[in-house]
Amino acid sequence: RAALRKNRRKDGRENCRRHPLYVDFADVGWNDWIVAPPGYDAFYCHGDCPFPLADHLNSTNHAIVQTLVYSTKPSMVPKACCVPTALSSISMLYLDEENKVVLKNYQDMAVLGCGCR
Amino acid sequence: NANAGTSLRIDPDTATAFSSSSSYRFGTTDRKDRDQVIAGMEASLLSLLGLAKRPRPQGQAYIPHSLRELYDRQNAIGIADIAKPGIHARSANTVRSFPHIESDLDHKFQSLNRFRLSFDLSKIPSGETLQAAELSLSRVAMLDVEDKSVKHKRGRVLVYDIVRPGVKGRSKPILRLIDSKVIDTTKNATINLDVHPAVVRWIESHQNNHGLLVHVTGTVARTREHVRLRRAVDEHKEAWVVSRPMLFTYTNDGSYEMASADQIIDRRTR
Repeated sequence: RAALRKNRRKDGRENCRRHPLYVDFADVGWNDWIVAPPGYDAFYCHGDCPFPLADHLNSTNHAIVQTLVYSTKPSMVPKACCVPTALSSISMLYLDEENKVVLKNYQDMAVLGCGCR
Repeated sequence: NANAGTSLRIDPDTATAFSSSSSYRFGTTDRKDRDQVIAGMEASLLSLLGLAKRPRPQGQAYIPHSLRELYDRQNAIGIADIAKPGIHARSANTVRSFPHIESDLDHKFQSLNRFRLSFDLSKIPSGETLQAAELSLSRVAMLDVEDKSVKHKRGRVLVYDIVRPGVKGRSKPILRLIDSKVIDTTKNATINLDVHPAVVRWIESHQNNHGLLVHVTGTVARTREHVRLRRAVDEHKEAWVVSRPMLFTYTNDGSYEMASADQIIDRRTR
């Protein structure tokens, strides 16, 4: 709760940050062929990119300029977007059609960090 | 899917975007349409995971211990490349396991220290590039070896690719030695042999896949089964699946590009 309060601005909008999103393989009925993991933490990015952009929002020079222009003339450009800036891989152990065990790594499946871009 | 008793919580913004993009209206469409949408979503997810259709495995399956260990390690380091010590599979992102296929031909190998192993690799997708392949053999420690001298404890495992099988009374087989390892028969650690050249040949032409010939030499190995190559007559199936020979292939499915030197420099600069 303290962390949420810290991220929330005076106008009630929340700053750009990572939110939990868990995909449970049992819920989608895939637990009969996916051995491990039981599900995975995908996470997602959501929130406002306010002016001035704080350092922890991992913004690029371009995002700073875009936010600056937006703050002076909102009709000219949209705000910078809250997007994933760092992603990690996940490993999956599953059974194929012939009951053979396969280990596969998938790149860029879980959000590690969010930022304004 | 309300009918199936599960609830899918969708953010109002996401629901609106989904609704407008697919012209799908929650609550107004009939079950058939909804099933089609769910099937479409499942197909998209499976495609993302590199699968043409949802696998429907039959019965129980044994997960090899080494694969389970590798899975834990990969999850800990969080990179897409397979990082297994001892093999050069830097850009591989998929490991497939293949057990020996038992057949009538197995009965022709009566010797304890010589056996042919056969693997069906025809189901490896054609788009995958082989990076490495290894044969994993489990062992039984011979703790009661009478002569404790190093010479008697030692043995060697040799793996041959059967280039052309022999015909009894007409021609001898053509074998190619591809790897060998020295073993201590008082130890029970699993041994892994590099069989990459044979698997490359098999993938190029499945008709030329005649299997691998494993030959165990040494004083002890000649009289007793130290390296587990075949199922014992009285051995239960569940016990055998744990110690049976297993072939592992390390492939790259081409779903992502490896970070090039330029990208690494660019990332560092940024």
